Order: sequence, then structure tokens, then C-alpha cells
Amino acid sequence: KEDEGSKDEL
Amino acid sequence: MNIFRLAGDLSHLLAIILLLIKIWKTRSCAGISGKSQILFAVVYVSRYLDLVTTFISLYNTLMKLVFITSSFATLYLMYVKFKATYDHNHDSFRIEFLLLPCFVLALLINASFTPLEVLWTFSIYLEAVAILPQLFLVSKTGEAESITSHYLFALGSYRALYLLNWIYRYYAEGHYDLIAIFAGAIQTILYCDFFYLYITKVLKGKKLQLPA
Repeated sequence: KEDEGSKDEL
Repeated sequence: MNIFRLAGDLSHLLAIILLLIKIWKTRSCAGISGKSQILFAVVYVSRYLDLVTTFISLYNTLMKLVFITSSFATLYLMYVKFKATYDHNHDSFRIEFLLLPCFVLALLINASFTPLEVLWTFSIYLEAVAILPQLFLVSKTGEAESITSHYLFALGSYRALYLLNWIYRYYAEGHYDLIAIFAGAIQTILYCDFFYLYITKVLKGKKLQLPA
């Protein structure tokens, strides 16, 4: 995924 | 991390703790859908595979481990330790009708066609509908114990708070993830009927009983 922003979410 | 995200995570954690307390204290898993709990375990395992590939933060790692461990602990309590109290007959939702469509949808609509990303997307879609067997069980028996109601309220609030987190992140950081937002909205909508009953009945000290 280009945008890793959502991966820090649970 | 913003206040909505933190509140969402804490609400999720509270839900899991409430469920474990309910089963442990009453020595019974009556009224709890094992099917939903199986789906949640599938959700956590398929979403948190990045535990072994990417380190994000200590908080992130710990919470993921707590969610995975507690979901397997719940399954153990339901299917092994307190198996005799498990409500087989009412918990008749066919989970393959959720698992298969979610998997196909994840294969079709994802951010990138890689195993980890498809499984992450699958877990997002599956989580949105994983509560259906539980809601189905409540509707079949027509009632829920108050602690089960608190559990469902905390679990439903968690994604609703994430929706606020995503709105906040869109304005504050320009970040958004359409897959998560779409699934999160569906997930929250599924709880609306329950939220209404919870606020109008359980909070007024009455038992959650569906109108006949």
C-alpha cells in the first residue's frame, strides 16, 4: 500500500 | 493518534474485557454467538499478519497481540471450557455466507494485489459484518443479558469512533482510506438498531428485550 497511514490503525 | 482513535481503541478493548468477564463470572457463554467470535478471530489473524513484517509502535504491537490473544481465549472458553453452556441451536448463522463474499470482494477491490494487502482488505470487509451472527442470535432469542448489551454497545461504539477519527484525519492530515471508511460505515450502520434499543431500554435499567 502506498499510503501506510491506515496500517497504524487497529 | 487523536482522541477519537484512542477512544475507539479503548472502547474496543473494553468490549473484549466485558465479554471475557461475562463468560468468566457467569461461567457461561449463553447468549454469545460463537460464530461471531470465530469471525473476529479470523479478522484479527488476517489483519495483523504485519506483526511479523512491520514494526509500527509498541502500542500498535501490544494492542494487536491483546486482540489476537483475547479472541482465542474467548474461543477457548466457549468451545472448550464452558462448551456445555454454548447456545448451539440458536447460533445457526451460516458464516460461509459472510466469509466467501468478503474474500471475493477483497480479491476484486483492494489497494494492491499482494497477499498481505488482500488479507488486510478481507479482514476489513469481514469485520464489518462479523457481528451479524451475534445480532441474529439476539433476534432469535429475543433478548440479551445486560452485560452482553454493554459488550455490544462498546464493540459498536469502537467503529463509530473510528469514523470520527477518519473525518478528523481527513481534515487534519489529508489522510483517508476509502476501503476502511466504506466498511466502517457499514459496520456502524449494522449496530444502529441495537444502539437505539440500548439507549431506550438498557440505559433506563430495563433488560434488552425485542418487541414480540
